[in-house]
Amino acid sequence: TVGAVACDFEGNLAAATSTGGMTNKKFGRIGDSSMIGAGTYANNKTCAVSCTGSGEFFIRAVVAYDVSCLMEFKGLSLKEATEEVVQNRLLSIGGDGGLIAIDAEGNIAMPFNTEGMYRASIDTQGNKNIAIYK
Amino acid sequence: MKKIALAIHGGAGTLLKGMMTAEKEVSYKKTLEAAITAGYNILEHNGNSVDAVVEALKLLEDSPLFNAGKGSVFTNAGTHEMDAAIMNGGNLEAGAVSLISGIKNPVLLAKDIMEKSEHVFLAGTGAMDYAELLGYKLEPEDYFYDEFRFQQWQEIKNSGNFQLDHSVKKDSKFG
Repeated sequence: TVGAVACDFEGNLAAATSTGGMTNKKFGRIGDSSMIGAGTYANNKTCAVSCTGSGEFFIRAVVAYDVSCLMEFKGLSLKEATEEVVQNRLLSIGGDGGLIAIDAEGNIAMPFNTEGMYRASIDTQGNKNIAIYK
Repeated sequence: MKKIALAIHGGAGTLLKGMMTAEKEVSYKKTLEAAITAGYNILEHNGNSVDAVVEALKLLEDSPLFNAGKGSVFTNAGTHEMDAAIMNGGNLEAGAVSLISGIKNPVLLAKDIMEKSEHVFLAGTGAMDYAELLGYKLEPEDYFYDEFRFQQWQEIKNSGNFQLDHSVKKDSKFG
């Protein structure tokens, strides 16, 4: 699964996610990637989020929208909200994976709770980071 | 004026020790760098965030290294079924597509659904009909063929199991 989140000069946020699903899937199984609010979500008031991992758990936890809600209604920062969702809420139901998220100030968070994460980012200072978390 | 920023991801799953060669690692990083640079170039030239995420994803979808577009994994039936979604945080518009085949860049179809249709989510044959209506060209099956993906599928196709992008069993013959 691949995904991207961005903040432009106007402070507008966007998120996109694309996937080939899971190897050997059947019965028309769909994961979280294409589900708005589960695997993909963007709202200028809070953040833009793209998820990757075992989709069934991300759907049940409504992960992307949950991050946004924690920011909007509980006043958490992007870092706090993403950590809470990935390391506590998702993990509590056995969900493995991670997400990338960005807010309107250009802050980036990329938490995960499993191996095999391929990530790249360019922050507001222009610092480029490319990493494979094994 | 706000500051620009961009992040991308490609995959989740277990990478067992020894599976990632130095050569492979360079290829993955090169593709990630090309994708993040392409998206960032749009932002730098005053482009919008929607176009930036689409541009970055197109490059990842065109690579066989990641499980999306060209690199999509095999289903139990030996086919490829792709899903994609996009959302604009400025107006909360969204577009999504599921269970499509043969489309080179599913993210473009998701964007077209967001911008050109009255709907948010199209799936399966209906989504394919909509793609045809918009003039999308279908890639042949061999465009999506990848030997590594094929072997991943062979290893579990009779097991009833399914697995994430980069998962490899401990006793895998191709790990």
